[in-house]
Amino acid sequence: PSSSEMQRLMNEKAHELFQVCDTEKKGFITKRDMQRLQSELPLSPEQLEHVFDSLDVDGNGFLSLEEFTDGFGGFLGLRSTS
Amino acid sequence: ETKASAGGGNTSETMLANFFNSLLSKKSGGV
Repeated sequence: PSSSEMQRLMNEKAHELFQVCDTEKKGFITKRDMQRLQSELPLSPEQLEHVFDSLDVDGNGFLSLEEFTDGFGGFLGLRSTS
Repeated sequence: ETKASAGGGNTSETMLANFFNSLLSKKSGGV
């Protein structure tokens, strides 16, 4: 598949996962949303906080879909074109 | 003090990988 196709698939998947975190459909993820996931994911609160801080590159306390997608792309070894 | 120099970046990459893997399996497991 072409890289733009890969990009599209990655964006779709990132969006799905974003919605898993953003249960209230606010359009962004807060640390509170992450803490809520703690019961469902095998990560400690400290680890979730660390993950949040890593993804929240502008450090405003809100994870946008863009930041989330970027982090997901990094995990997959892809980089979104900025 | 050089807090950041110890450990390196691998730990947070592992955590991120853990996080996304868990989300992916949660997503595929439940509806």
